[in-house]
Amino acid sequence: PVTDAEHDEL
Amino acid sequence: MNIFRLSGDLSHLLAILLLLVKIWKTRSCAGISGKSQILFAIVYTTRYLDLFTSFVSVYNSFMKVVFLTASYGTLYLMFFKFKPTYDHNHDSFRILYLIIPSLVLSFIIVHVYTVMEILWTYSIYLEAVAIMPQLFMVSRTGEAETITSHYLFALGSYRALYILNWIYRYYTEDFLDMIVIIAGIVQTILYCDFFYLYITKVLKGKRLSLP
Repeated sequence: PVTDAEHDEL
Repeated sequence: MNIFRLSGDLSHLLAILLLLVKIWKTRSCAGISGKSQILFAIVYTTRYLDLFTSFVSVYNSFMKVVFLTASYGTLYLMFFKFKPTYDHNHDSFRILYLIIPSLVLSFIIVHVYTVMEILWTYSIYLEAVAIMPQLFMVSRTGEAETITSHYLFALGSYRALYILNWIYRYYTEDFLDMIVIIAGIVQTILYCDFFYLYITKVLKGKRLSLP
């Protein structure tokens, strides 16, 4: 699962 | 961070600054879709709320603040400072047709059911189609100023470069986020027609005008 912190993109 | 991601970000930054400088220097926002700019402001706002909840890097946070500031700055210039130059007659795309379906989709296809995650997903879906009012405006007026064409090219290139970034990340980090990848591909496809015109006309020194 993806967490907020894993959205390491702009 | 890799070279594709960095190039994409810089292209994105260039696009946003190009638009601001164009409006400021010419004291006019003619030919620019205020509706696309409203959609982009919604996109940045819903995506970068994580500025308050999670920290990844100084670079990320800095860029998020720049994008947000530039986006709202553009809206201010278009709808307040240079409002008389805004060509709203040609900016007639109904943005609710983009806002509502994106919102619905973000409740249906989302990784995790949290408010932040749904808002992030919504921003991804909305961004994919946010340029449609602008492309619609260009097709209605049948032309675009050269600087506007550069803006659109830089903005379209950014997501195309991100696709290379995702391919690279898939092989090096085993990173695979289908939501952002599919949306990014849709977003890039929307620009293809424009890319063709840009390469065949604008790069040869001609003004972008439709037959």
